[in-house]
Amino acid sequence: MRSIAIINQKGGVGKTTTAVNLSAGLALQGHRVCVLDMDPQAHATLHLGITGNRTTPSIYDVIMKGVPIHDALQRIDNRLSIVPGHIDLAAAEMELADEVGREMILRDRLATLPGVDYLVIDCPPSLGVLTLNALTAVNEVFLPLQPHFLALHGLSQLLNTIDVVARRLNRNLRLSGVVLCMYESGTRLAGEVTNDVNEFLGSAQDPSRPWHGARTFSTKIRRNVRLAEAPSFGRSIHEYAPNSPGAQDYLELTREVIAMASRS
Amino acid sequence: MRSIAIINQKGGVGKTTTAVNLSAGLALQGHRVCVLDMDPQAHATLHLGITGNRTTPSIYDVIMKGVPIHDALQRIDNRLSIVPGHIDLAAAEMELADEVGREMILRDRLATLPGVDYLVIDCPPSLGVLTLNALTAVNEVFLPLQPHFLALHGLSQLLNTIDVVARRLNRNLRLSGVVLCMYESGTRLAGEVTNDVNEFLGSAQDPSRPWHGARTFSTKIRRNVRLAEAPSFGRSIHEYAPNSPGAQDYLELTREVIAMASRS
Ligand SMILES: Nc1ncnc2c1ncn2[C@@H]1O[C@H](COP(=O)(O)OP(=O)(O)OP(=O)(O)O)[C@@H](O)[C@H]1O
Ligand SMILES: Nc1ncnc2c1ncn2[C@@H]1O[C@H](COP(=O)(O)OP(=O)(O)OP(=O)(O)O)[C@@H](O)[C@H]1O
Ligand SMILES: [Mg+2]
Ligand SMILES: [Mg+2]
Repeated sequence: MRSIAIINQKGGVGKTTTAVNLSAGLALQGHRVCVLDMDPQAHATLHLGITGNRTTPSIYDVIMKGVPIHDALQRIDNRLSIVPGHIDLAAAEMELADEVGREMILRDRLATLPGVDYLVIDCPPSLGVLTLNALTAVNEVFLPLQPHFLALHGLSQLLNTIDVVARRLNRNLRLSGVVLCMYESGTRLAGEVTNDVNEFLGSAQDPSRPWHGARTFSTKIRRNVRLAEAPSFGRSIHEYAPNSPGAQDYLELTREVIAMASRS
Repeated sequence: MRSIAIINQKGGVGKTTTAVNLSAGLALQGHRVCVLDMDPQAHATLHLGITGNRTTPSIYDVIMKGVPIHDALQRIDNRLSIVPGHIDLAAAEMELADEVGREMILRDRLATLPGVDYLVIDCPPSLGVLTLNALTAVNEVFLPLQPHFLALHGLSQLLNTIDVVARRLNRNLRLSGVVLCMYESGTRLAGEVTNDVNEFLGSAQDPSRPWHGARTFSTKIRRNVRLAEAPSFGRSIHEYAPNSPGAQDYLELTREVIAMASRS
């Protein structure tokens, strides 16, 4: 199983959109995929049309109450399933403050995840305990990035966090790549930021660093309003607007992800 | 003094861009303005060209170490100043967990803020203790909103939080208005979301609710790449590209804000 965490503490850069549409794309290509929604906003859950009700367990129940993960799995189609997020996750930072090994809880819960080919985890816009649990539980990190100056600014802090987790909590952790999202070709800004990112990744010579060998995916996800419309229909872009540039880009990204041998 | 918190737990909706460019607009119109950066990303600080160094105090030192707020004030020009943010704020949630009245610390620290006409607080994409401190310290809330489905979804939770703070911690708190950001006229999505918001605000009949009488500002902030470029020059949009649509929209919003009698 390939396990991938979609992470960036900068808000609104395309984490949820990438988690959902990449996962749906992988399922379309015949792989069994589980999406795990670690964001209290539960936007990946909403995007896939799951409206939580009190009776079905969420990832909150799995982490905090020990509900087995396969009891929280909800089927989207015959290859795609989701462990839904829940607003109660917002309290996790406080509730886990004194828990021994609080970053490793999700890793242990995933031991009983039924056979899937890909696990994709959507994370909130922070580097707190929920994101640390995701980083400890997976082998790969994908970093969605809007090619804007403010989004670029937090990159070094994000890489530091990945480095610390890789050294202390999860030796397998590697940064697989940066996904350029909401890309508007023709703006000078996009070109400059892309160059900055590629230069940084290209210069990482130290093989012990988790981002050594990482690169920007050649597929750029262009800005496309269909991607912003799809969540209101509870569908991935592939179901909602399969011929849109958004669907094409995410399908191309999906093929690129499958083609790359997992870096771990 | 009018005190305004810029809040939305959804990431990347234009909080920082609004806090900085509205504040700079108010200063241009002759008002004395203090920006307070409560986000650990410290993007408002970066946007205004302040690169923090260890020696100058930040809002973290004010809140956690009792440094007087006027010692942390940095001048941007003769009417605009900022209390810088700092990455250490990210630990505040844990560090303040057991502090009595942890939501009221900022309110008390602001008692010694030197005379300004406007206090504008930029907040992180969450409803945690930093945002609660901002809500408890101000009289008004501005709610930047990208007219997208996912951004609309969290509105009711945000309003609930404002309501609880208004009842328990801050009787003066009112929602002044919703600022539509990154507006792309011509997309069906923007029209639909705007209608949804206006319908919701228009239907709020209960005068005891803090959003009673609130409305969407008639100025819409259009998507304009200059707004995303300005932070890389450490300037507000008014300095970086005064004739851009972005500068025009924020100047128009500024005039609208000044014209509205404060709702508190
Ligand atoms: N390529 C794109 N083109 C147009 N809109 C997009 C694109 N990607 C994402 N969006 C929209 O932009 C907004 C932000 O994207 P998204 O919610 O996926 O970001 P996020 O990083 O998950 O945000 P958060 O930090 O709040 O979790 C959403 O409304 C989404 O629908
Ligand atoms: N009207 C606009 N047109 C174009 N780009 C914009 C506009 N407003 C903001 N941006 C850009 O979009 C990105 C998100 O905006 P911003 O950082 O202000 O949002 P935020 O809500 O403060 O995000 P966070 O949740 O991370 O604090 C930034 O790169 C910013 O430069
Ligand atoms: Mg998200
Ligand atoms: Mg911000």
